[in-house]
Amino acid sequence: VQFSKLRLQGFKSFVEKTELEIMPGLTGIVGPNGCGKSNLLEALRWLMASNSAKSMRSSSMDDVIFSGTANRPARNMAEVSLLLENRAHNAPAPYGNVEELEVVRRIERDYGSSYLINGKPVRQRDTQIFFADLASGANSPALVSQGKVAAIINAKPIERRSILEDSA
Amino acid sequence: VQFSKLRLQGFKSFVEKTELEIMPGLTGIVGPNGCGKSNLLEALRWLMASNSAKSMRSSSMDDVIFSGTANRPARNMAEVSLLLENRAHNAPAPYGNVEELEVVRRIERDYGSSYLINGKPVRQRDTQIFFADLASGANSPALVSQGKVAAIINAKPIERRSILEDSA
Amino acid sequence: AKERLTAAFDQVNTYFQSLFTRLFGGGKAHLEMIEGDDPSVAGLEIYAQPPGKNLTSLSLLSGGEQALTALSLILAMFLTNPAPVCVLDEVDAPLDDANVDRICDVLREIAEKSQTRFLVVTHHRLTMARMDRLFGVTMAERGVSQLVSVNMEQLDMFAEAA
Amino acid sequence: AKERLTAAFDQVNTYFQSLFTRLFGGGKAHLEMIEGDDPSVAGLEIYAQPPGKNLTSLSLLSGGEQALTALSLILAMFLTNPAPVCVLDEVDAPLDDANVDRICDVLREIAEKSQTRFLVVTHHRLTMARMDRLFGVTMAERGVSQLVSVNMEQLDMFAEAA
Ligand SMILES: Nc1ncnc2c1ncn2[C@@H]1O[C@H](COP(=O)(O)OP(=O)(O)OP(=O)(O)O)[C@@H](O)[C@H]1O
Ligand SMILES: Nc1ncnc2c1ncn2[C@@H]1O[C@H](COP(=O)(O)OP(=O)(O)OP(=O)(O)O)[C@@H](O)[C@H]1O
Ligand SMILES: [Mg+2]
Ligand SMILES: [Mg+2]
Repeated sequence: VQFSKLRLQGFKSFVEKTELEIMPGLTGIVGPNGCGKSNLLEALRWLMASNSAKSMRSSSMDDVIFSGTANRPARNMAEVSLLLENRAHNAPAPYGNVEELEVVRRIERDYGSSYLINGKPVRQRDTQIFFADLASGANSPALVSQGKVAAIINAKPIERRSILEDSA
Repeated sequence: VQFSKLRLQGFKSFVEKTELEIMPGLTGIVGPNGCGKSNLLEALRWLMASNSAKSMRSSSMDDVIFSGTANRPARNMAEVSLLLENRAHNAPAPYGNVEELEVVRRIERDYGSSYLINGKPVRQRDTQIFFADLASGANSPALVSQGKVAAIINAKPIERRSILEDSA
Repeated sequence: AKERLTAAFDQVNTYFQSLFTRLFGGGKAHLEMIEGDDPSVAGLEIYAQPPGKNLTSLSLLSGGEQALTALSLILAMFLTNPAPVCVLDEVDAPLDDANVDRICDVLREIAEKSQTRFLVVTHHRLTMARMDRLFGVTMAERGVSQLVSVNMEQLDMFAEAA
Repeated sequence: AKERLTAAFDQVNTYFQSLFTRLFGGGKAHLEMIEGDDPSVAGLEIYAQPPGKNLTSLSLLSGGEQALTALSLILAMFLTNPAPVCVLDEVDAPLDDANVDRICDVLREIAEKSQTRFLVVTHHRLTMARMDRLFGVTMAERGVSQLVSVNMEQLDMFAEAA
């Protein structure tokens, strides 16, 4: 299974429809301070059913919805979707046979989140399991947040155990 | 009062006698990762009677003493001294009239630290007061440790109060 | 499950040691499972010794040394159980130019050997130059992020317009 | 003592606002004393709004924006009660090139206006080029630090030999 495209709208500073191709190899993301680079990466973590507002640098999950600027009103909804290619037909059950997959997470202010996989509503738990089966997920050690690269070094030995479990 | 020279020996990776001129304006300190730049700055904070091993990135104050390398044995003593110029005769009492001041801190493994100002033994407390009167000191907001620049932002409002007290 | 964990531990440990010595140009490092208060849940301890130095506690390592040690461990886990995507947000910030180069060498090699796709946020020109492609994020309209594709030549113009 | 604190607060607040708008090229910021649980010990709250953006909580600011806001506050305290020395250990690490330039402008100005001596550790070539002088720390013998005086031309040779 390959991650192929991330789409977002209304997520943090990405109020307009935005599409990021996730291509093989090394893709650099650049831009001045405060322009939205970390927000873009957080959209991917959020889509993978993160339930921690703290990892979104927020106090409430509603804070991920576009909160407006001097010239634009706040929004009440945010949506992120990820397209995956399944040419090798190795996606976790029950998605083994489809060619393409789409995972969507939507949030509405005051109403909470909803998840869809290939158009079908699923629970948060199902989305977490889907990505865990792909050796990924919102808490995967392969997603290194800004300033957190040395966090593993300062963690207690018992906190590092989850790292191993993800590699098993 | 002006800080004019920092001397260290046996402090962390500075096992040999080292002298840093502290000159007016902007002095840059450069060098590869792990070569000792932060250790040099910590020597100044330590001299100003820091009593927190944590701010020395250590679990015990003895960790500031040179612990040896593949080719050199560990030392049992470390010493840092600071030379200050008092041409304007505005040093805190009782040092108003002298032209030059020297503050020394020494540590011996298992025996702890001792302080000297112009050759005379003083208590840790006296050294802390001396530097507080100079609007400086081991906890001065003007000493920004590596990776801690945004620490003020993440601190609680009550923890930031001490910042104000230092500016009063 | 216990055998799987032990097998994973051995694999991560092997990769960790070789990545550490590669990034530091020598030295040694290893992992150990240590007994916690509850024997059924052991913790993971990290031992790291840069070349020519004595083994010290991790907290005495410099900012750059800690970042390189952490990256060795993250990438070792990665090699043990490759994930479809790896996201690194300014991990090169504490590194000097020589270490930025080494990290990019290692990323290039892992990206070529595996199917993993990397998203690397950086302000470092050296890192930018080593990427296969660059996307720029701009706020042409203040407070509103927009994604554009950029190449190295446009970079200077791009940064100025910020 | 209370009058002194209030006077210091007003002074820090004034400097903080002007440094913030200078570093961000606009926007606004201010400080407030807020009542804690114990009314006699109020805490210090920071409000920061980059240009064109809504006022949000500090945690939503980016890494670079947080560093600039923090530096505005640190330097404001500094101007209120100038200390003999200011030590900055890689504070430019999260900043893009344009902000590195702005910070160096501000440091240059404060250094010229006051007697304060600055020690600035950096890996950024732009920052190095703005310093009055450079000292290099090397470990020619592994594990043993040595201080040498360096100029910009020697820098490349110096970094290589590391
Ligand atoms: N819900 C939201 N609505 C609108 N804007 C938001 C929202 N959440 C965060 N932001 C804005 O996003 C900006 C931060 O973006 P981000 O952290 O992605 O920047 P960055 O490109 O990573 O910068 P740096 O290089 O400094 O790390 C802040 O200025 C913040 O105001
Ligand atoms: N007591 C000690 N004796 C000998 N060496 C020590 C001692 N304490 C720390 N060190 C060594 O000092 C080194 C770290 O130095 P320091 O943190 O000053 O590096 P740095 O130049 O700031 O690097 P960076 O650019 O990565 O931040 C470590 O490798 C550590 O082993
Ligand atoms: Mg960022
Ligand atoms: Mg350092």
